[in-house]
Amino acid sequence: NGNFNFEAYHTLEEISQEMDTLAAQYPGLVSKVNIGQSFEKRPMNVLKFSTGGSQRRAIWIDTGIHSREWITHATGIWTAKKIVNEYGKDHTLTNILNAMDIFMEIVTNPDGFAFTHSMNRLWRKNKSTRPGVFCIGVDLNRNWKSGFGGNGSNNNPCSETYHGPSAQSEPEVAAIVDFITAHGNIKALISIHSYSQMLMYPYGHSLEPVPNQKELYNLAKDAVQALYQVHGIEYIYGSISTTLYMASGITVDWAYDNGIKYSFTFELRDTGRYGFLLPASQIIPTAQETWLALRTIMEHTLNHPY
Amino acid sequence: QETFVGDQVLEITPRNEEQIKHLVELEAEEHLQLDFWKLPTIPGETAHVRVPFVSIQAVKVFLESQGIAYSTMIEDVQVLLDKENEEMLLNRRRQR
Repeated sequence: NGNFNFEAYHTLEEISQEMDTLAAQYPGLVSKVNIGQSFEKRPMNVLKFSTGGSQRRAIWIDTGIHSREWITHATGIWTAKKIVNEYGKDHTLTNILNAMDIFMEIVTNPDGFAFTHSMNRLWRKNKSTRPGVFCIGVDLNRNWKSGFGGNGSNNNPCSETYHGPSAQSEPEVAAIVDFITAHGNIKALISIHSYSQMLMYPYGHSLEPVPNQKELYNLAKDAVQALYQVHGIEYIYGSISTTLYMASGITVDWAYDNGIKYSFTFELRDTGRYGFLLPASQIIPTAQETWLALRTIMEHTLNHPY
Repeated sequence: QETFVGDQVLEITPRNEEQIKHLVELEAEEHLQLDFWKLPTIPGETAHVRVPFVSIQAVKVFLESQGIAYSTMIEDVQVLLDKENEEMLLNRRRQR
């Protein structure tokens, strides 16, 4: 009803309701697409922003794969609202949407997110269980079929970086893989995390530079500069393995290895004092600056077809 | 609901590769139940780790014995969580 408070964190139900509201308010632009179910059978819904046509070139954005990173879900909802408000007004966004679709998965780990609201605010993984295994959950950002099981992931189910029993064993990951593969025309993938103020590109599993390293580096630089203009927040950028740490089986490595050249991952702002417990007053500033960086990547994707 | 009363988040700044190695070893000590929010990667870069109340003394003694610099980033995680919860409740009341 237009009363959604963007200066607060919300439950899964409230986010889901807001997604429905957006789809109802902007039927010619927004629709809700179900791509599967989580381990605990929660629906995995994606917002599709489209001005027409089928299987057009598209951009995928996901937030909240690590459930305790609440700022990312909040930024996702704010961004969705920004897209509908700016379409027809912002020349760049209008051009993007006239040629491409945008898919946004706002709650990529719904079971984990529900668990953060009910039982453990600092939960990171999903909620999958296996007979005979004491610890619960798989790190969904170590479960992808790209360098699976390598450095920077863990085979101990009790670890926060447990990669799972096999690549894409988790329904939350498999659903995205199936959707993106079936679509076949996703040209950019942006996976949003928090908190270290970084914008990174593949690889995470290897120190080897990717073939498009130079272009990705320059694009990351431009995006970070655009972000800085909003509130003067400085991000660092580079490949995941050289900027943050080695991490195997991650979303953006899989995307890149499967032909999505513009694959990036964000670590949203860190005030240096709160970690994952970023105060709600920081939601809107974070979303505002992130938007400019997202827009830069989307514009580049539009202007550099491949 | 799990509470985090007395848990602290330490900001640790390893000076060299050897200190990073010590921190990695510390992470592997399962009984300490450490939750690294930011892993130690590069000398001079900060790492953040949530330390359960029961492990605080042991971790600080270890860091000091190895000469690894640290400061307390969050004094009591539960205090911040309570604030976050209060904000959410207040917001819900306002919305109604």
